[in-house]
Amino acid sequence: VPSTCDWRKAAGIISPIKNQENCKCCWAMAAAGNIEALWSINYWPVEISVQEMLDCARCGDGCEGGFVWDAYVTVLNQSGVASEKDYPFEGQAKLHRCLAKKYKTVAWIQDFIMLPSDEQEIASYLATHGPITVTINMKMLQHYQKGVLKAKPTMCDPQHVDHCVLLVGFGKSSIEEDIRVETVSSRSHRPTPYWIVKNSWGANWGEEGYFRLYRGANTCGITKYPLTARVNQQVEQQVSCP
Amino acid sequence: DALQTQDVHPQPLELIEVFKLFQIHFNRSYSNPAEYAHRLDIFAHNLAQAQQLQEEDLGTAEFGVTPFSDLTEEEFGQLYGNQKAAKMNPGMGIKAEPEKWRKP
Repeated sequence: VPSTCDWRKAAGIISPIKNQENCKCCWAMAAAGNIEALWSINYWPVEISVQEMLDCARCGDGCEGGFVWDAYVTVLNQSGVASEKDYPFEGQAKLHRCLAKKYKTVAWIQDFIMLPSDEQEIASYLATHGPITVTINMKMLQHYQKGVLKAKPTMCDPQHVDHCVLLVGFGKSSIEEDIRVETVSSRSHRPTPYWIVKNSWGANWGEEGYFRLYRGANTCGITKYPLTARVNQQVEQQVSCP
Repeated sequence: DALQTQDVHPQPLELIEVFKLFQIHFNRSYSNPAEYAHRLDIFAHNLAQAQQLQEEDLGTAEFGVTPFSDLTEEEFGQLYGNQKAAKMNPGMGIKAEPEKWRKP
């Protein structure tokens, strides 16, 4: 596992920050971000339709919450997914109005997997394959502005996970950042390991739409449901995170 | 604005100014003075909450005014929380079977 990884540094891999607005579709936006990144790493850049995942999902109530695997199953059932440009996000699901057949498929997946609930393994997979989705407890994000969020389980229950996001990298805090926030001398400085997480609340929130979460203590339940699609054929192609 | 500030519970002027900046920055308007007063109360509570989190935080995170500062914790959970995921039984984790999906 490399010491740092940030897929945002590779051009065209991470799509722009999305905004779910009043639709509780974090699960579809996280899945879309995962497929977009994997497709871009392995083939070419695409931006796929979240609206298709909402309209064509089995239950058809995508704006009332869902699971990341529902999005993957929908993409598998539709044999792919249309582009965001053709089938744009409207902020509400249209029951029984799946328009997938109307548009050209721009990306598809082979299958999807759940990774082990181990942050080291998650980091290893992230660095060698690409961004992955996780589900976390979002309670502390209401007041978050910037920096590395580190919370005890009593403050952020790791069992109560209620928000899906995309892990796009990891790293360690710099001495400059730690000294700015607290009284740390350079001699006793221990860098804080963190995950870089892409959220779907617009670029006006957090660190330009992203946030950082402490890595190594299952903060806010990050290891509970680590899922990723797979876009490769038979042979697993390993890539290198910048 | 003058009408609005007269109708709210007594709040420090500084807080009202911060709330005004919040409204401008995040493009928020409220339908009537009662709603404004209600949201200002919530905003004040949330600033105190953010301060508390700042004191308890173990990392380098900074907490404060965000686009969600005029929502109660319950409203925030209802509007943005994925309740389906939250209600899932911890023992019911689903593991996909890749081989099954690969079959034509």
